[in-house]
Amino acid sequence: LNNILYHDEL
Amino acid sequence: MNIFRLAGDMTHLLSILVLLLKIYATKSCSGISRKTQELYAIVFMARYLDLFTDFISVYNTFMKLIFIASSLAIVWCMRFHPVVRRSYDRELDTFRYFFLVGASFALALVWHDKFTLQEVFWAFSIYLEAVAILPQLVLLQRSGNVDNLTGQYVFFLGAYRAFYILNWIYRYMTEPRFTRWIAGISGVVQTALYADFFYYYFISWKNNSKLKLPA
Repeated sequence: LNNILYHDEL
Repeated sequence: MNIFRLAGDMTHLLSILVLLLKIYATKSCSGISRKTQELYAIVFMARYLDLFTDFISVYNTFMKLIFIASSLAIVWCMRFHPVVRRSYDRELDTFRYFFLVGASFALALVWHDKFTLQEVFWAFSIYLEAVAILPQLVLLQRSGNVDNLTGQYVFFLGAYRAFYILNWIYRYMTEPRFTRWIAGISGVVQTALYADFFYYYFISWKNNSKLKLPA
């Protein structure tokens, strides 16, 4: 998944 | 994961634990804005729509469940718990928060990373969280003296997003092409809204006096 749409933060 | 983000998540968790402790220990929710709690429940439900579709880590899923469950439990307590609900400052907690929800959603329809349901709701949750503390801050100003646990709750809730700002700066410097404009700008606005509270909290801590926000 590209950087922006990968919400790895809470 | 970096130390700033971990500190932010732990501070956020701590703020929730302090609030739960206050409600459980004093069986009272005086000084707590139910509207802010309801806004936070909306924030978490709108932000974690990907809870069952994107698995990131056990930690990530666990914390999302904690945030959703605790915010709903607190709203339930303040509305339906026979003892706690009696201490709700109904006549002081009158912030018309519908406008906050409406404006945040309107902004999310205009400014989002991608025009999909999940991304629009994600941006909506980011904007809503930035202003979700307003009913609580207004209630603190109206309710005069603030009990220690309530003051600590608001302090940790404000501090967690400040740690996230350090996290975004760190990631911007260490990861190529890392940008989080929506979360970053909203996070700065969110933390700035706590500025005067932090000031009076610091004064009360320095003078070892009761926390009091000017009306």
